[in-house]
Amino acid sequence: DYGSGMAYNYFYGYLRLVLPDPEVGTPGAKGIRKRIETFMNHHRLLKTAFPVRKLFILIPRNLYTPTDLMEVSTDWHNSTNYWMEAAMSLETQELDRAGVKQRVYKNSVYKIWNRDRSTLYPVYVVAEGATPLKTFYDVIKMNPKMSRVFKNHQHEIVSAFYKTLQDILRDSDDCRDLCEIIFYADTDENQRRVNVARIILE
Amino acid sequence: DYGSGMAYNYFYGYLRLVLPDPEVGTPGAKGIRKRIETFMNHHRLLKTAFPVRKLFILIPRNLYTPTDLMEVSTDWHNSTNYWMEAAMSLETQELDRAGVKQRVYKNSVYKIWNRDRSTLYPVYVVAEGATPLKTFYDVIKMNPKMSRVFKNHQHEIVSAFYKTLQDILRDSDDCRDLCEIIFYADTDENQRRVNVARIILE
Ligand SMILES: Nc1nc(=O)c2ncn([C@@H]3O[C@@H]4COP(=O)(O)O[C@H]5[C@@H](O)[C@H](n6cnc7c(N)ncnc76)O[C@@H]5COP(=O)(O)O[C@@H]3[C@@H]4O)c2[nH]1
Repeated sequence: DYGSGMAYNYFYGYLRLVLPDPEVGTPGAKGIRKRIETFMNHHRLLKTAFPVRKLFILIPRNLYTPTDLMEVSTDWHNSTNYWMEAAMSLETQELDRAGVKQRVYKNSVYKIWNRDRSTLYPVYVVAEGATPLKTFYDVIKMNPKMSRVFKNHQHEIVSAFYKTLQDILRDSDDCRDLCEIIFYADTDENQRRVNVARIILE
Repeated sequence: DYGSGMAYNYFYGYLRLVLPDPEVGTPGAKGIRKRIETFMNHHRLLKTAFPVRKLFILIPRNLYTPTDLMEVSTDWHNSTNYWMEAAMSLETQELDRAGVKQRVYKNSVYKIWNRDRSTLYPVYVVAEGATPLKTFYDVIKMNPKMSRVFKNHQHEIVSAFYKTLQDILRDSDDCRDLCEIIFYADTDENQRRVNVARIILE
């Protein structure tokens, strides 16, 4: 089915290629921990500035995945006070894949300020939306033929994606501890927009 | 279902982002035709050297998508006489997508020599395997839990992917004429390996 299919493709076509440090084989490949260390050395960051060395994967229940995570990092009552801002990306991972030579895999780093405190120092994280769901959102928005079918099953599909991904990660010794899945509703009970930065900071 | 789901994600998450020349909006974005022209100017190629300005998408019925297309460009009886060789890539397309800033989309160019003739001059094409099927192949190979289920339905899934992709492209004014799908069996009736370069040249 569509939802769990997306989870299998997301894991085997992406997460297992970019997260783990390969033990042998691909000489140039660097997993996410090595790439975070390189980033910290390059930008002279303290260990405390990068507390969680994993990929945060955001799964929005309502499918809306922003282009820039800054957009969803405000409290609803103060919508210009951004908690997150894009920083430079981690160095890229390049692999030959299915005929494409040196296909580029990139992850973005974001700074997060806790605006509830008066701290000047941000925390750094590697975070992104779960891309298959952004694509699924585009399918619904742009494909008139199938969109009614997909819209009616939207929640089941997202749910299947999330559960299947959790199962696959639980069974993967390589990747389980290298990413953090955040399943969240983009509006709370009062229809107010949620601040994703708060969720990540927890 | 899994097969048509992969086709929807492949089109909305990739083909419609990399193939068309955007009319307005994304200033930096260049569709495949413009990127091929840039390549030809850069490498000083004659118009005849790049006869088909589309993306060739290879869909192998048996799911095996090689890492480098050179590997499948030999006749079975002459397995070191390669017809294809990777050339430089087209310039990349970079887009902000689902939280990843400037995600990189790249296509590879291959040279093809027709070894049946004694020509010195290769023809250039932009070609790659349909990546979702390479990922699906990896799922089957590496995931013991699901692989029996997937293996039993393998042909239906590839078939659904191919048919759905054809339908979507037929309905897309933007992308229909910018790619060429090649559905092929990687071995012929005598179990001999097929030379993909011959198929592309037709
Ligand atoms: N965040 C993120 N960064 C990446 O670099 C990346 N690469 C893949 N994915 C996601 O993993 C899964 C498996 O990928 P696969 O390559 O089999 O399918 C991909 C692939 O067939 C094609 N595609 C996408 N980007 C490229 C690309 N750069 N080159 C070739 N093909 C591509 O279109 C499909 C859907 O892409 P996305 O909908 O962006 O999400 C994919 C997918 O859900 C990524 N996710």
